[in-house]
Amino acid sequence: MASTIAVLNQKGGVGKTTVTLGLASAAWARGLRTLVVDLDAQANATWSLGVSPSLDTWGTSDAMLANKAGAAGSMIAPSGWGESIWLLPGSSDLTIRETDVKRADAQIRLAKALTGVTDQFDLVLIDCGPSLGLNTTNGLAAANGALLVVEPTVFGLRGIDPVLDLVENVWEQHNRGLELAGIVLNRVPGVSSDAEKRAAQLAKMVGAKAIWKPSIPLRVLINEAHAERSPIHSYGQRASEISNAFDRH
Amino acid sequence: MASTIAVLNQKGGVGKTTVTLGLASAAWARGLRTLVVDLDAQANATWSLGVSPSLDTWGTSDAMLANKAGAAGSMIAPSGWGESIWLLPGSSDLTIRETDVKRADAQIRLAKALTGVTDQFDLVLIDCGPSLGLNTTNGLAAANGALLVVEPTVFGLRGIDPVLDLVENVWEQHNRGLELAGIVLNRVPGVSSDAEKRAAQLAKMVGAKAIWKPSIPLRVLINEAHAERSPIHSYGQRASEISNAFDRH
Ligand SMILES: Nc1ncnc2c1ncn2[C@@H]1O[C@H](COP(=O)(O)OP(=O)(O)OP(=O)(O)O)[C@@H](O)[C@H]1O
Ligand SMILES: Nc1ncnc2c1ncn2[C@@H]1O[C@H](COP(=O)(O)OP(=O)(O)OP(=O)(O)O)[C@@H](O)[C@H]1O
Ligand SMILES: [Mg+2]
Ligand SMILES: [Mg+2]
Repeated sequence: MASTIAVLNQKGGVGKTTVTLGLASAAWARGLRTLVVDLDAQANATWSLGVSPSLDTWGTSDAMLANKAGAAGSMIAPSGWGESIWLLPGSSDLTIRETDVKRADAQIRLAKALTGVTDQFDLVLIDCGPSLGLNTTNGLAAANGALLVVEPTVFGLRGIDPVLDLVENVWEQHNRGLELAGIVLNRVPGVSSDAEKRAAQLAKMVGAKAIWKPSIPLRVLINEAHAERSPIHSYGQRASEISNAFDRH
Repeated sequence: MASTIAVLNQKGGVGKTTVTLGLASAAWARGLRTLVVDLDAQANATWSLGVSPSLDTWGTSDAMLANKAGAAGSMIAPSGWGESIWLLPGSSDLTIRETDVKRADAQIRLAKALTGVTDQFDLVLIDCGPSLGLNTTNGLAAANGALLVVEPTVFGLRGIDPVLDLVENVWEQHNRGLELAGIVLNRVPGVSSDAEKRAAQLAKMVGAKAIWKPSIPLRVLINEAHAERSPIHSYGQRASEISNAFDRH
C-alpha cells in the first residue's frame, strides 16, 4: 500500500489544504505518482489543482456513496499539475456525506473505495475538512498516517487533544494500520514571542520528536501559488525556503 | 426580539469567533445585555468567555436536543466577562448534532430553544462552526441577521457563494425574518496588494454597500485577548484601533 496520509485538524484555517498541496508539490518535483483525495466540501485542493469542483463529475462523495471496493478507480482524474498528480475531486455534497452515519460501513466507505487504487501511487494525500465528523473518520480509516497541522495559537493548541482522541478511536475501531505521522506547525510568523511560547507548549504536550522540523513559515507566496493554481515548487528560487520545508518531509 | 446575529462562514479560520467576541466586547463596553450562543464543537468562544467547555454542563447541544420552546432559558450561564454577558456554551457533542437531520424540526430546534430567551437581551450573537450543515442552518433559522466573515484571500472569496445560497435557503424554508446583516473583512494585512485586489473583487461580487466599514485589521493583540480570555475593549488605548472597528458595528 502506498504511503496514505490524512491531513487533518478540526480547527479551521490552520493550513490543511496548504500542507496537502505543499506535499503534493514536493512529490510533483520528484516525479512521484501522487493521488490527492479532497474530502472537504469547500474543495479548495480540487480548485488549486486545476480542476473545477462540480456536482456533475465523479468525486469523493460518489466514491463513498458507492460503498464498493475499488469504486474510486473509475472516479479519479488527472490534475492540472501534470500526469504524475491525480485527484479524487471534492464537492459541496460532502456536507451531506457527514450525515450518513447510519449507512452500512459508514466509517470505512472511503477505505473501501480506495482499495486497490492506492497501489498505483507512490503517495496518497487526503485533505480533510475542519471537522471531526464522519468524513474525517473515513479519511483516517483509509490512511496509514495521520498528519496534524497546527497553527501556534491558543485556539490551535486547545484543539489538539480532540483530534488525537479521534485518531486513537479510529485505530481501535477501524484501522490498526493507522499511525500518527506527525504534527506540523504552519503559519509560523517571523518574529512572535507568543508563537514561540505556543511552539514550546506544543513540544511539552506531544513530545518534540512528533513535531516535523522545519515548520512552515508564514509567506505571502503561498497564497499566490494557491491563486495561480500552481505547485509551490514551480516558483523556483523565490520559494526555496517553503519548498525546502516541504521537501524535508 | 433582540437583534440576533449569526456569525458564519464555511471557510475555516477566517475569524468567526474573533468577530463574535469583538462584537460581544463592544456590547460589554456599553453595558448592553448580550447572549453569546456557541454553536461550534471546538467551543473557542465558550473558553475565551471564561467558561470551561464540558459535556457535563448544559449547553447549545442540549438546548437543541430538548426540542422545546424556551429550553435554552434554563441552560444559559453568566460568562467570565461580568453580568452583562451571558453564554449558551458549546461542547464537543455539537459534532453529533450535525447528524440529527432526520429528527423532528431538525432545522429549527435552536430557534425553538431560544424562543422567549432572546427577549431578555439587547444583543444575541451566534458563533457558527466552519460548516454549512445542520448546526449552521439552525443558527440562521434562529437569527434575524447573518454576518459573513471573510478573509481577503482566493479561498476566502471562493467560499462566499455557497454561504449566501444557504442564507437564501433558510430564509425561504424556515425564517422569513432573516436578512444579510453584512459582510465583514477580517485579518486584513497592513500592506498587501493581493488583499487589496481581493477586497476590490469582493465589492464587485456583493456590492460595496453590503461590506462593513471599517474592516478588522490583522493585529497580534487579538490573539493575546483570546489567550487572556478578556474583552478586547479591556485593553484600553492599546486596542483602540480594533475596538473602534468593532464599535462602529
Ligand atoms: N504558511 C502559510 N503562509 C501564508 N499563508 C498561509 C500559510 N498557510 C496557509 N495560508 C493561508 O491561510 C489560509 C488558510 O489556509 P488553508 O486554507 O490551507 O487552511 P485549511 O486548514 O485547509 O482551512 P479549512 O479549515 O477551511 O479547510 C489560506 O488563505 C492559505 O493561503
Ligand atoms: N484580525 C485578526 N488579527 C489577528 N489574529 C486574528 C484576527 N482574526 C482572527 N485571528 C486569529 O486567527 C485565528 C482564527 O480566528 P478564529 O478562530 O476567530 O476563526 P474562526 O473562523 O472562528 O475559526 P474556525 O473556523 O476554526 O471556527 C485565531 O488564532 C485568531 O486569534
Ligand atoms: Mg482546507
Ligand atoms: Mg470559531
